[in-house]
Amino acid sequence: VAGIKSQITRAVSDAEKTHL
Amino acid sequence: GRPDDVRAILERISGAEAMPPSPAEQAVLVRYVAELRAQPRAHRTFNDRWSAWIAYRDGPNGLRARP
Repeated sequence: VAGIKSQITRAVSDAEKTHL
Repeated sequence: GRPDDVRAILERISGAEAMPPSPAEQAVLVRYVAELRAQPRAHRTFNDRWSAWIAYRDGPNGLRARP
């Protein structure tokens, strides 16, 4: 579960880094 | 510029004992990421990248802080 949560957090921050 | 609902969900699921996001919360996150990805890629200047690298190097867990 911890892996899934960190994947979610990383996906959101990666998208923000790339597109904001 | 992170929306309040997204920030609240990410805060709630952070931490070792927090529950994973519910389907409704997942939908909010998926929609947010989809909105971001629909935008064009951010233009980053060389200066932006250089500053980010310096911050990484000198940050609390940066290369310089290692003994």
